[in-house]
Amino acid sequence: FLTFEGDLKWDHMDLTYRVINYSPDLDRAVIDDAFRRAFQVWSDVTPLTFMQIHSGEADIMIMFGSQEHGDGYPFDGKDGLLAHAFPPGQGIQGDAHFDDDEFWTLGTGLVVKTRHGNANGAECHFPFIFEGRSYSRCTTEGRKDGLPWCATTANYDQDKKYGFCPSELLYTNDGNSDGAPCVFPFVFEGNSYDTCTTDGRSDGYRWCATTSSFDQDKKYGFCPNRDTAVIGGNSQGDPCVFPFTFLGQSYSACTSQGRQDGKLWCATTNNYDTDKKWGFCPDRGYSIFLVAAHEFGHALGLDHSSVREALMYPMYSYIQDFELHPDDVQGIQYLYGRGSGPKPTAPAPAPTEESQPMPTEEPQPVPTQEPQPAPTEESQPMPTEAGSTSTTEEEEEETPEPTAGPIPVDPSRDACTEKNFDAITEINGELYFFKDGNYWTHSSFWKSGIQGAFSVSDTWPGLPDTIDAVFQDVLTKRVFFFAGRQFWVFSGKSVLGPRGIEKLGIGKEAGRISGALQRGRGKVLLFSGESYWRLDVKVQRVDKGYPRATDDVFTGIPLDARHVFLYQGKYHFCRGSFYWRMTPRYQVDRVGYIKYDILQCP
Amino acid sequence: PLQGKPQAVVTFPGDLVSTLPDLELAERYLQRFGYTTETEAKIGGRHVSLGKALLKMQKQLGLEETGELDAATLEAMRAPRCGVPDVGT
Repeated sequence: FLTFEGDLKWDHMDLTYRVINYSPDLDRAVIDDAFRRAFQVWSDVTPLTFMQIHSGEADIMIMFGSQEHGDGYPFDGKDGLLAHAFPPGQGIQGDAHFDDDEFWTLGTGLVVKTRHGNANGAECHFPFIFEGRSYSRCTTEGRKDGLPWCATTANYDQDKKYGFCPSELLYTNDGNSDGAPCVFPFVFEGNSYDTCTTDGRSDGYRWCATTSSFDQDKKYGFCPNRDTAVIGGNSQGDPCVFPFTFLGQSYSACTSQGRQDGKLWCATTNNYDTDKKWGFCPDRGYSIFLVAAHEFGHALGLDHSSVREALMYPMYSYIQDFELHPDDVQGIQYLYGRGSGPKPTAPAPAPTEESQPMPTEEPQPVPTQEPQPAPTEESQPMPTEAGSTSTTEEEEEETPEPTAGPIPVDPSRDACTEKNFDAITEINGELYFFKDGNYWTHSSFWKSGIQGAFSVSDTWPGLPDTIDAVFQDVLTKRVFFFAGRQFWVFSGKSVLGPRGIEKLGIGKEAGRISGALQRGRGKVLLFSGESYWRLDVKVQRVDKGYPRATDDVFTGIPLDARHVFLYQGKYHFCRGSFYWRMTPRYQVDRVGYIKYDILQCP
Repeated sequence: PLQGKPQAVVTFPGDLVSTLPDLELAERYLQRFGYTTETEAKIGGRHVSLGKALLKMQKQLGLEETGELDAATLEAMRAPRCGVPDVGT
């Protein structure tokens, strides 16, 4: 981790923040909730508390803006720069700015939170069925008033659950009209408008009058984005118009024609050739939660980290079940000390954190958190070069490594002649291949090639000949072995087990464990069949909300993998003689032969 | 089968970065995020200062340290990211 020069930090723990304006991409309740959770990422591991205020000067002022937005550090349109923040201090120091030319979501695409109807503000469910037809957008079908609506379940015909989609005909944001809807047409500077406009503004936000004449009444509000609003281009926020004509051809859907970067776009009038009005179509967008958590790290005094998986790494990558990386924890605790640990929270519902049910219409003030007694300052490690592991503090006492190297049982027994293995894993940076009570090691670091065969029972007494899966806990170095529904935990040569995996909270549906992926912060994913569980190694219990379907997260890998292991920071899924390698961004970047690529057999 | 017509490439009004040449994109990126300064570029000569700055950026971002404007480095430069500089105040 790195801090800013001079260890800039806040001189008080009870910080305030204020959201000055809101992006029209998301309902403001969704944005408030995302910011609250982003601050909670840091308050969970420090004595810091965060309170949202709605007027006056807060420690951390948060705003959305495009291009030059008043601080001399302009944004750059869609993609590229997403946001920035200033280190702790007065004035603009400690503030966080978000580029409103981006498409803000929760990271997995359009979020349409409904209002009114009978679904209590739930999100639209796309696609949904209405009168036998499928809709993947909000629709005005069935209504005479032109208000767009959607179903909040997959089938309106069956469930009759619905809500109204964001639209300027339903409400406006901010301005001076208390959320009143637009009135069309309205007169502005003598001209008549029958849609929202950016005329008269330099910041590109769309607005409308809430009476028939702005010239006379001066009443106005900002228009929420419709679900078909475009991003960037030269008509940000306007909806696509289908069909539209481009180079003489008609398009009734978004297209990447005319572009080299493959991005989808549409025209916002029915003829691009004559009007040249366009914008990008909604894509997955950027998670306002993840980007905010990163920027708030800056606002608290953390600089960029060179640890790729860390939250403070400068590049964006979407992560579904987010967890703070040890590098980030050490950085923020170096500045503010430890908190008293995560706050007890009500059991979360099963879906992922990102899709928490939305709070009620009105944004809730951040629950007041009891001020924590200031921790006594422990001697904090000095920050050294970014990413240097010497600042890492082992939380658990070291378990002794097997000191004397094992003596090969049968050096002539060649791993390269084995048809397949029982289990594969990385221990202390070396790969271990287990088969019938023997094991081989292979270190790509020492270039010593394959070592063995060694006797499993010599190194880990009491284990059966056939092992299904093995993993080493990164923090404590303990090694976990699985065979059938039994598991053993070794600290050096001392063992705990066998015990049944039901003790870990894994149900009968798991006949055998096929592999494990260490996820850091004491969490390990255990795979069985087409599902996986997340084990909290410290308490030796799987987390609530598991098992989950493997292909929800790990797509493009064989669901019946025989081995799953982490090696050199990448996930490996093996079936037969092949392996699929996946990056921490869940992208398969290689498929190859276990023998020739990993074991490097001739 | 090859596509019938050659693909038309249009410059869309208001489209900012996507059409910048690689070298210019790299120079802007390295200066913006603190890996080099304009004066360094002037003094050391474009090629030398670029190599040094690229090496610094590749090390900082955990990329393969080649000192060259290779595909992985260009991809990193085009990736969405935070606007706070990586080096310097």
